Amino acid sequence: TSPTKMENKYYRVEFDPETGLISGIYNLQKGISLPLTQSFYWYNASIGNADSAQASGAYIFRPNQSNPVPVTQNVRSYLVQNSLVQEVYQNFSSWCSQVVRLYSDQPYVELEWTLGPIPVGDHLGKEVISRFDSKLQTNGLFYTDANGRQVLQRRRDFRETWSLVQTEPVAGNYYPVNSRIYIKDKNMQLTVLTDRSQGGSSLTDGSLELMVQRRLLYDDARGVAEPLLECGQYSEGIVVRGRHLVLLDTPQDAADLHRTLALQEYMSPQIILSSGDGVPYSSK
Amino acid sequence: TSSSLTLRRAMGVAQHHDAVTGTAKQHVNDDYTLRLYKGWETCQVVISNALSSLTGTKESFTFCNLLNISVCPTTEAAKSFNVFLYNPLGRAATWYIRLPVNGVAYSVRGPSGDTVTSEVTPVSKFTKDIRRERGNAERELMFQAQVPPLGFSKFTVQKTSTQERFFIRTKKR
Repeated sequence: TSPTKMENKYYRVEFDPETGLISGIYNLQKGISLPLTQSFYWYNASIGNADSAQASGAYIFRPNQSNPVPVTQNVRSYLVQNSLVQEVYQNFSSWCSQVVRLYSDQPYVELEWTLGPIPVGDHLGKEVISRFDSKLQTNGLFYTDANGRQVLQRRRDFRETWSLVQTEPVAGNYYPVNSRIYIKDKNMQLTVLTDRSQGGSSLTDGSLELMVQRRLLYDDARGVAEPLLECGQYSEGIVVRGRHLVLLDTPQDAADLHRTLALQEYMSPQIILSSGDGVPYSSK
Repeated sequence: TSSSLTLRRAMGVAQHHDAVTGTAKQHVNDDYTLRLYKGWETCQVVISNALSSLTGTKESFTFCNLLNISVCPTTEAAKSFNVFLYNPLGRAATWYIRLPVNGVAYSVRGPSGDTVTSEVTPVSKFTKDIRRERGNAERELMFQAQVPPLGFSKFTVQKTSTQERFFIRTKKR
């Protein structure tokens, strides 16, 4: 049976028994809950169309339509429960999986995703995203950190300093995410911390997405003269593993945690091992 | 002797926008990666020397770069080993440490010699599928590590029999 929930003293994560996907997150300390779904999708990379010959490539992100394709509708999942950690393993496809993790006394939900090798046997370039969909009333606003420090407010289909005519409804709303992206309404803030720089956006109210991997078949003719098609060690494409930390809090309190946690992610420790048979040493 | 110069040079080269965003040709990206790797290799000596000074013990320190896919020959094979964690933050922090192992039971002792709660869990199929021939750990040892601000903690890990593990747990209780 698919797991339906996992819980520590800070969070409860619920899963849809039909689909196996995350269906809600509850901050138990603050008594707030947010029904949401999280899943993986891919944009079909443009190879150029009647409007423009521009293909999606290393420099250019240009999906050929606004609606991404879900990797799957249902995931196979199972729960591993220990005293230090609870983990739900979700298998989306042969090239996409995720572990939803709650450590016993950590105030965040960890999503560890593994993607690749992205199949391109169908001759379609793929740009894979992790997307969170909720009912938050965000009024077209979302927030990303531009440089790892200052969080900037972004407004969908809008630029601060000129009147924008949006021609790329997806790519035109993507922004750099170096450590965090969040959406909020009056009562709740959903924050996602990244372990590396990614692109991110909120294309509809209550939705938040991060691009996690791309594999493309055409050059974008911007000077690279190669498609973004890494073969990797085994010549079948690369596998990428990364983490997103998900926080649900009130807008007033959210920064308290996401700032300290993001710094902890950025400056995580290096593990150094020794066999323990050392000799006394002095730098003098 | 040790120097961080190689890494500093590699980081200097990697300030180019192609390196930051990965928009270079593949062989150029491979070169950025190689430079960073060589920089990291030389910095391991820097860290080893610093740790020797801080601990007052000269040891053969090892670094595992593939822990994210549960690969570390040192922890997979050793019956006992030490784990050092340096905290670069200006406040105490807690991290969960996961190390690939092949034993069934381990005892972990913290900096003051007290037993730290730990557990051994199977390595997931997801991880086994992607690491290929690069490691064969069947399990992961997990424990919670507390590290002081701008300082380090040393944890001692010892492989135990399941009976010993039971004894330690009972005694602790």
